Amino acid sequence: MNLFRLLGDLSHLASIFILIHKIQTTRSCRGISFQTQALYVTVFVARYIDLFFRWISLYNFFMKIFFIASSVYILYLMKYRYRPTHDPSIDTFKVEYLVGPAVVLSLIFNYKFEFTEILWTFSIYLEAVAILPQLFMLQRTGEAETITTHYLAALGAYRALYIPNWIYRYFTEDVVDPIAIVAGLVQTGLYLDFFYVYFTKVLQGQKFELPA
Amino acid sequence: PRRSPVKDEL
Repeated sequence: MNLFRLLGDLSHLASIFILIHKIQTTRSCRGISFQTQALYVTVFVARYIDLFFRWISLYNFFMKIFFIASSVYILYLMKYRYRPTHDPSIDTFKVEYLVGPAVVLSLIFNYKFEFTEILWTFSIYLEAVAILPQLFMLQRTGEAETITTHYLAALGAYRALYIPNWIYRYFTEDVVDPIAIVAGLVQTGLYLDFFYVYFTKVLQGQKFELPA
Repeated sequence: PRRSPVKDEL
């Protein structure tokens, strides 16, 4: 465990708390893509299936439980509690275009052709692109509530912080995980446009608005 | 470096 990794994980935790806070205080899930949230549940369940057969640490155990539980809770909030505030007509990204390629890629590029290993690889590829329905929705509406942009910034920061973490581990532990690194770079890259607007507008006190 | 998956990450 190094500082980058820890800050990354904390940023990930923060993003989830921000999202739940946004939904509960505004009593609305407006501006949040249900599809992206559903993809995250898929990602966590597929990856953390190893809770059943691999013990790493107490930290690791509780984080995994938290990510699965909180993502399911968010789906519940969106699907039942605040259902009327979700507008499916602007959340129209075709998730099969993400799930399909993630399945195919994980069957081809993996470390070992074993069921749980392929599930892990699938979850890595799927996570890399899971934010796309959310970003697509943002692009479509052209604006976002400030709190929603904080959620996305924390989520992007989590991924960005994993990169120095890998560099650090390369030098100190002599390990490289090409699958995680390539997928992680792609995932972080997807946030670049968003970060640009976030830093130049939201952090300057302006509303998040995309040029027409 | 060992090309090993770092499965201790989240």
